[in-house]
Amino acid sequence: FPVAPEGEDEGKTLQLVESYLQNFYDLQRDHQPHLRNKDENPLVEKLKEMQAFFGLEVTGKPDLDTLEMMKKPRCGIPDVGQ
Amino acid sequence: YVFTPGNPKWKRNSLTYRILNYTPKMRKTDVDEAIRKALSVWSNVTPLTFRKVEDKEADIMISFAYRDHRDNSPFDGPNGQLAHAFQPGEGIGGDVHLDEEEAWSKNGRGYNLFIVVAHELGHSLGLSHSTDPGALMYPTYSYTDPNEFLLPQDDIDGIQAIYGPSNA
Repeated sequence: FPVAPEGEDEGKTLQLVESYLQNFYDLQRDHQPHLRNKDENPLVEKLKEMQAFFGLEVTGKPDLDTLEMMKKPRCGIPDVGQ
Repeated sequence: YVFTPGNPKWKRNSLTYRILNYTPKMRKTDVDEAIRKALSVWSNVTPLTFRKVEDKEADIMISFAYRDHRDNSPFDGPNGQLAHAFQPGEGIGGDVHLDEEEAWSKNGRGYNLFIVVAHELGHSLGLSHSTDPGALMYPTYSYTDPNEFLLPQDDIDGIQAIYGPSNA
């Protein structure tokens, strides 16, 4: 049966991660990524913050444990930076 | 436990609440009971008291809402975000909003209304999310039988740090 092409999966994962971090970890919407310098990646920093909050391994990467936590039903209040 | 930034708290111990509308997925009496029990989770361990009002403005207004309900925090349909609440204060302060598109229940099926409301009331009283996975104020939903529910120590310590222990 059909399998989503890898790129499409990655797109969905990135969308889940970004919206979760925008909703609950004050990740600012980045309208000018081309202006950001190479070493700066707010999404990685926020991902680490979320992983630390939930006691997950702090990798800065959307690994399986992190994605599983993001898919859990939860309260709509942000975890940080209310 | 974590206080809400700015340490907002109610200046009075006797508070009022009002249930603005009801989900058709539960009997009205079961919704009333779930919310009454959720309030007693916090009143049992603090000097706070909650009185139900039927038709005027209450400190804590509890309602079921759909998607965009004009508070800049639209709900997202089934699962995902189940509910949210506002920190102590006038107007919308203290209010609890529940996503009407969730499968609310009084038992282990769907999402248990008592557990979710008890968590949101923590926000209504000035607590933020705890990093303690066993705490009621942990951000993600997990079911506990309401008849066996005991407020975890992390949450007791947090709410008593704001309002002090119960007078009883």
